Order: sequence, then C-alpha cells, then structure tokens
Amino acid sequence: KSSGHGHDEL
Amino acid sequence: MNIFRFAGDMMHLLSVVVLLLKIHKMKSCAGISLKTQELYALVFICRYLDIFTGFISLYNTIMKIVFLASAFSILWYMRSHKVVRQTYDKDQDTFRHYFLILACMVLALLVHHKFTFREVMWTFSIYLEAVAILPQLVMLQRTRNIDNLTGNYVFFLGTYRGLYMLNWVYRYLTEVHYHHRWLTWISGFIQTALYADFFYYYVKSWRNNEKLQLPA
Repeated sequence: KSSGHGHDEL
Repeated sequence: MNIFRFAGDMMHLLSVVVLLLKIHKMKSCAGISLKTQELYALVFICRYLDIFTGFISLYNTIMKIVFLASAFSILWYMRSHKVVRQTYDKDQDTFRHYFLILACMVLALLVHHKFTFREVMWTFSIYLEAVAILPQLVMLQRTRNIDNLTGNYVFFLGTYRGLYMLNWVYRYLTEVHYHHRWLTWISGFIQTALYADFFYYYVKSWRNNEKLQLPA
C-alpha cells in the first residue's frame, strides 16, 4: 500500500 | 484495490480500446475531438511522472504504460496518419482548450495538498481530467450525429469516473489515512456531473432504440 502521500490510483 | 476501482480502470481501458479500434478499423476519426485527446495525453503525462521512479504494483505500472501508449497512438492517428487525419473535422472542434489548461494550472498552484512539483503536477492532472471531456461534448452537440462507437467511448469514460467515486467512498469508509483526498473527490464529482446530461440522452436513446441525438 502506498504511503498516505503516494498516489496509488491511476 | 477494490472492485469499484478495478471496474473503473477496466471501463477506462475499454473506452480507449473502443476509440483506438474505431479509428484503426474505420480509418476515420470523424466526430472525435482532437482537443480532448490532447488534454487526456497531458493528463497522463502529468499524472504518471513517477512511472519510472515510484513502483506501486505491476498492475499500476502496466496500466500507466497502456494509457500513455494509447493516448499517444490516438494523437498519432489523428494528427499524422495520412488517411485518418483527413477525416478530422477541425472546424467542428472549436473549444478553446488552452484556457482549460491555463485555468487548471492556476488552480493547481493555488489549491493542492503539498506545494511540490510532483504534487502540483498531479493535482493539475486531476483538475484537467475533470474538464478534458468538454471539447468532445461540445463537438457531439455540434455534429449532432453520434456514431455509436463515439457514444460508447463517452459512456465508458463517464462510467469509469462514476465507479471511481464509489471507490473513494469505499476507501473513505475503510482506510484510516484516506480522509485528506477531498480534493480528488470534489474534482471527480464535477467530472462525473459533466457526463450527467450525456448519460440521460444516451440511456434514453438506447431505451427507445433510436439514434442518439443531443439537443442543440
């Protein structure tokens, strides 16, 4: 899971 | 990953596949707005800046490559392919999309989560995606004859963003640190709302089994 600040959605 | 987001990504993929197939098979891009396609290419470029630096999952990386490749191949077809480019009705595609780019960039510089280059570019891509369909919707109103592939294209795009909203609700309810994504939700809601009237006429025409006509 990405960190709170990473954007893991396309 | 949840079913809403996966289904949304598949709808998004389907929309670009439908468009590419239409252009490739019919060697025609009649009724397609080049400006909307240019905006989408810009959305993907600004959003996937981390494609080589950040790794989230194989799925994420592959989908980013697919979306970038499809966006660029649609642009290549509509601008450079010797046959297809003749079928682009430029004088119907009149939306001044440079204003959209400027407005979204200014807004991203004012309203963002973090003032870093990557975050501002990501925010810009979120705002720009919300309005990228406008030139296409304006062109559909103007050309009035909507071939069903173009109709499907816009329908899948609207469904993709609608499913993403369900995904945001789901993640808001299930994930702790997901509460600060309100900026995405507002932009996503506006984007989906832009499709509302199109959906109404699309479903109506589908139900009455008649040609899709948007009001003038």
